[in-house]
Amino acid sequence: DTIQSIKDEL
Amino acid sequence: MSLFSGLGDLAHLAAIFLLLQKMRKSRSCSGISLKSHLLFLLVYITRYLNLFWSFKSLYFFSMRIIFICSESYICYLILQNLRPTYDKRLDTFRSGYLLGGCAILALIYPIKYSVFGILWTFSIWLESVAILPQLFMLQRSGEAETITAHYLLAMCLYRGLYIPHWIYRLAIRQHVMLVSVFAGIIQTVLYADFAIVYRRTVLQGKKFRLPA
Repeated sequence: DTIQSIKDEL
Repeated sequence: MSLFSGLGDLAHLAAIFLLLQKMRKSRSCSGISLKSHLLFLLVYITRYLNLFWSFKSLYFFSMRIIFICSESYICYLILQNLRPTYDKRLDTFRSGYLLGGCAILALIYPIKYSVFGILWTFSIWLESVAILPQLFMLQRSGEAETITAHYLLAMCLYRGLYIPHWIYRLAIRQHVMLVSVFAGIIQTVLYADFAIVYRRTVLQGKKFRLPA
């Protein structure tokens, strides 16, 4: 989901 | 993370390293915009608020810590040790407008209506324009030390490399955030103009100088 993909980037 | 974002992050680290190296060696922060660095510090603090309760990997955790600490240290150096060399009269960009504009964008269209979601969106927009005070300062003085130019180029590479990273993510059908992509493109374009001058001057062994 959205919040999960935030964690994939700096 | 992909090869591109990994390389982008390395370019970001290199940029910070170059800047600190310049400040340490010359014992001066002349030509460096304090306003830009305060904005960057705000970017990292608002984006990495979840640092301590949302652990993804050691890589992300340590990079976040490095960005927050190094940016705090840069601001500290300009405000304390190197204060006499800070060109306050050249650093006059009205950063209040940037903060206001980014806050409005983040409130209108956050990735999620929560404190974290709004602050994260704010940090993405703010990062895209945080370099403006520095570019404005460069415009006013008309030239930069070669190492400042290297710093700006490394920063250009950093977000620029995220663009193929997002394309890659789309290609393998992973989620991509539109806000990141928009802001990332704006950010890269702002630096790209500068990178063209860099290619004409620094790469040909001349001092970095903006065309009159």
